[in-house]
Amino acid sequence: RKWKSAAFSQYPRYLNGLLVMGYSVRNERFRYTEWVQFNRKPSFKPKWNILYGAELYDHTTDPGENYNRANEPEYHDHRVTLM
Amino acid sequence: KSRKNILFLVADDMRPDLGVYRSGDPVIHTPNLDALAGKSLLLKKAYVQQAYCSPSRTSLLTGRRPDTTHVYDLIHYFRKSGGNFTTIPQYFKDRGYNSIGMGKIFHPGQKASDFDDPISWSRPYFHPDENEAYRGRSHSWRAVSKDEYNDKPLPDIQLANKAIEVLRQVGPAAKRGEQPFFLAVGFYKPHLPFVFPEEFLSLYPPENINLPKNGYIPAHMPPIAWSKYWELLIYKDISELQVSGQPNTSLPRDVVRSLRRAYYSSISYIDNEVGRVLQELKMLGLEDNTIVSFLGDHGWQLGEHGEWCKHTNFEDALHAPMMIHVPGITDRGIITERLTEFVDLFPTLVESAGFTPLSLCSEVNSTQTILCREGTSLMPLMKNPT
Repeated sequence: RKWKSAAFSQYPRYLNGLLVMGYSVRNERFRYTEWVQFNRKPSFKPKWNILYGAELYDHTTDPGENYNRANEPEYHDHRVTLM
Repeated sequence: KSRKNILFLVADDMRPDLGVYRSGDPVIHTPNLDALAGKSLLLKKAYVQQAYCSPSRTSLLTGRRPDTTHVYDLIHYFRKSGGNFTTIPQYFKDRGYNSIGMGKIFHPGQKASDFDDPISWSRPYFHPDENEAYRGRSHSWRAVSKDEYNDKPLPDIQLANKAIEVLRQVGPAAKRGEQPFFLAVGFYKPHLPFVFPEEFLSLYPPENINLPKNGYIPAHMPPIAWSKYWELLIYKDISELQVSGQPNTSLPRDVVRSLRRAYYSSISYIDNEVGRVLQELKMLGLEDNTIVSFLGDHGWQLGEHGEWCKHTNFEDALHAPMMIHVPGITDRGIITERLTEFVDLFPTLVESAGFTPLSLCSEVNSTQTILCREGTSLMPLMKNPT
């Protein structure tokens, strides 16, 4: 059977009284993270449309994660795929 | 047919700077873990679900992601916040294993785990004596002389001694096929403060310790990605430096080098204690019938990006060591670079011990399902690692 193509992680932060969750997906080439508003109780769900930041690191050229490419036009299609 | 035993080894805050990963700079001296990796499935790209002790441990021990356990901090207890989920040690206890825990497996304390989740274990839990001299906040690291630790044994030495004692107790019954054991040993280091026997310092001469290659924050990093590494700033020797923890304001270079040297020494110290336990397993003739897993509960940032500790979504915080030895299957050593997650461990141990594979949890809501998996068994990678 086909093996999984991504690993998922998350980390919460408090910002001005709001809870923000950083959801991160790692595939063979990229790590992509979106920091979004998060409702704790009762739903424990993110609000994907309220974004506090995004990070896209290209591990083929930048294994040290030194350049966030999230807003670079040439990475737009990759970002859309990872979203 | 008698079941295989399970030896479940965990290190606290250990990133994959092991000799076998070749990721450290310098290469880290870990002969015992390297030897274990040489007869295991070594998962070179294993990622935790959250880079923080209790959320990560709760996730891997229940096989569920933090959005199911609802444990995102060191306070909430999954049985109260997420659901009454079966844990790995509880699963084996419920199937006749002698389930024994010691050290840091669940995050300790009443709020976080109701004192080590008693339902998971067959007998009272063991904690070593955490001598105050070794846990104070005056120094972020300390090399302890032999005289001192002979007088006041370090907690992880006590832990390895206890694990050896328990193996000698439960080993004969397991060997006769009467009752298999699940023995979980949770080492406390290399967690801060980096306290270790001084002889390990000599493995890492100061001139061999390099600064991280990426000492600054990523270009265009959103501020919310940053953590002020409060876990390090609480130590007096660090707070005296008047550092703020803000991006691009990292520590003086000599301090960075000293911390990296102490962290590497702590890894080698834990490797030594793991080696003593594995040696006893071999001496007792249990090696061929015991599954051995080893993992670090998450990664750690040693000044990369000018960042420290965990508490981020950077690669260094999320990437952690994991290896699984299954006698008769992984004996020649299998390395995989396929992406894996720590929620994969529970279904792997269940399958490798010969039990019926766990069912996949419902994608909608699994809080009422006591036993299911959100990860995937790693057994297929033992047959085809590519």
